[in-house]
Amino acid sequence: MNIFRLGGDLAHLLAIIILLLKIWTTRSCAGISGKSQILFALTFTARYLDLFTNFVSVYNSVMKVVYLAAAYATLYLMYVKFKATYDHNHDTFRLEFLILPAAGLALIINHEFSIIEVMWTFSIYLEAVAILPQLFMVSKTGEAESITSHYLFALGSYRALYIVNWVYRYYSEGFYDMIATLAGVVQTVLYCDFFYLYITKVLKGKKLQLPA
Amino acid sequence: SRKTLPKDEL
Repeated sequence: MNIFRLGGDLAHLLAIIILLLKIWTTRSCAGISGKSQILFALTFTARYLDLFTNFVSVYNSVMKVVYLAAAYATLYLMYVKFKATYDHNHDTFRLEFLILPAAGLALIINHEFSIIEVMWTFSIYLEAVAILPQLFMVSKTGEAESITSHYLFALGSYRALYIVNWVYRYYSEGFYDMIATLAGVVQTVLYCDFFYLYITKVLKGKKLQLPA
Repeated sequence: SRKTLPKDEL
C-alpha cells in the first residue's frame, strides 16, 4: 500500500459519502443518474465475488463491504425512498450499450478464462464507462449542482490516483496489470473534460454550466 | 501480464 493507492481509495470513499449525504440531507436525488449507480453496484458485485474466498487484509475486506453497502444504499435511496425526486426523464442512457460490450470484451480479453477472473475483468471494463450515463445527464441538462460536481471530481480523482499508484508499483515492485491500467486510463480520460470545467468554474465559486 | 495473485487492490 502506497500513498497514491490510499489516496485513491479515500477519494473513492469520499465520493460515495458525498453522494449519500447529498441525497440524504436534501431528501432528493435530482441530477443524479440512477443508471450510473446501477452500473457501479454491478461493478462492485462482480469484482468483490472474492470477498469470502480471498482474504487480503482487514482493510481490504472492510472497504469492499463499505463500497458494496454504499452502492446498494444509494440504489435504495434513488429507486425506493426518494423515487419521486429521481429525474428519469434526463437519465435516458441505454445500459445495455455499456454492459454488453463490457461483458463481451471480458470474455475475449482476460488474464484467465475462469468465472471469477472473467467477472473481475467485466467489472474493470464496466467501471471504466460506468460514469457515462451521469456525464450524459449533465450534458443533457447543461448543468450540475456544486455538490454533484464535488462528487464527480472525487470519483474521477480516484482512478487517476490509482494510475499513479500503478506507475509507482511498476517501478518499486515490478507489478503491473495491463487490463486494470488500460481501463483505468480510459476511465480517467472520460473525466478530463469535466475536470477542466470543475477547475475553471466550480473552484471559482461558479455553478458548473456547460457552454451553450 | 499480471504479476501477482490474488488481487490486492479494490
